[in-house]
Amino acid sequence: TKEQEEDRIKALPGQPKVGFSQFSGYVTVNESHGRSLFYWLTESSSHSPHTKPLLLWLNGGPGCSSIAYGASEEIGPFRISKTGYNLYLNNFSWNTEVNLLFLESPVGVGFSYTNTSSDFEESGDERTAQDNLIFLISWMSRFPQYQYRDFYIVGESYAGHYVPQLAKKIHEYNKDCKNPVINLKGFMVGNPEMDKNNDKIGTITYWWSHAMISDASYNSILEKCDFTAERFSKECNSAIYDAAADFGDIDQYSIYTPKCV
Amino acid sequence: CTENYAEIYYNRPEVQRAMHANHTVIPYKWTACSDSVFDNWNWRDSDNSMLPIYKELIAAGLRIWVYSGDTDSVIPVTATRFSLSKLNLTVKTRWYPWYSGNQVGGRTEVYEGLTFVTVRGAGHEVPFFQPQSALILLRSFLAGKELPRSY
Repeated sequence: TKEQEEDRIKALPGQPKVGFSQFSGYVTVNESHGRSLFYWLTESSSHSPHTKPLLLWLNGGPGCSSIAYGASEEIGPFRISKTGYNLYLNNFSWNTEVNLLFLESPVGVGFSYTNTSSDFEESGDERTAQDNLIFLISWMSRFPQYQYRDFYIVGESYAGHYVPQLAKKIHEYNKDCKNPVINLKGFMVGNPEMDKNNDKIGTITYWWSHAMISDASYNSILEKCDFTAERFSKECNSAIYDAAADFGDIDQYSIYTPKCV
Repeated sequence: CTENYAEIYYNRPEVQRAMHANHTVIPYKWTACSDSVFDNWNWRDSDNSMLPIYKELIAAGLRIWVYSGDTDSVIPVTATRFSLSKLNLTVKTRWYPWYSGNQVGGRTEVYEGLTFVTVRGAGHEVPFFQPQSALILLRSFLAGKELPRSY
């Protein structure tokens, strides 16, 4: 389509020569509010990208589903050099296996924007899932070659909410549709938020079992915290805060990795 | 530190032009993580548990895999195991070590309707910390096949 061609990336500044196509741009998800989501598609580098599935990646946060993580740090074909001026190839890019679609969502993340400032104060799970579904439907009309193609959603962290919620929306949309174009096959989530109470107890247990916190801190948290409560008590928050002092200066997201100074 | 490199790259005007981004001149810098989105998030609209949705989608027949980098302490492997245990799924293939190259890539257990995988030595961003293992994981997921038992 013409719109598709307008979104074609000729080349990114500082990028090495590659044999796959890339597209990026905006899809409006709410006309009256002027809400638009930014996407970046890197097609498969295989000899037959048209036979490869489409994979949508969402990050966590909320507020972090930007191209920095999925595309530039994790599964995308390009890594950014230390100077921020050149790109180099990721030898383990997932676009060898799939066509990769990165979405900056919800509005306020990355390049995604809204013309209605109150939208920033109303972001939540429900609207994010709804906007992402509208995005997908519109995006597939811009890229009709991906209609009916095997489609997967993958994400991490708070995407433990985004991914199943979007999958559910698609599933319900498809049930009401005579000829559904989104051929959702499945999803995968990594280190996901799944269930507040069990996630919290599991986290405290990990801290203790990996010798990150003392027995005293561990027992104090167990004594003072009720993770089934809607809001955690002051005493609970204080016990967690005190326990965090046991960590020392480490990267909590990777406990044996030196912290970025 | 790679997040810092992204902050430089995606704020360059020529990069934004090449990506057809920011044509409305957004009144804030591109950032990897939006604090304002996080700070204003409507938590009342955030369910305490996603497990009912997992149950519904397992019943719908979707392929569902959950993986966990085992050096993450923010949403660690024990958190995911405790949560998954509440789904009361039947074990289809018992817990076993899987291989990435000639090393153990992690452990896995296949339930009816859901596959759980740990990735050894990976933090919160699994494909960043263990790219080769993550690619093997993706291939198995796409193929709907169990992870390799040997090298």
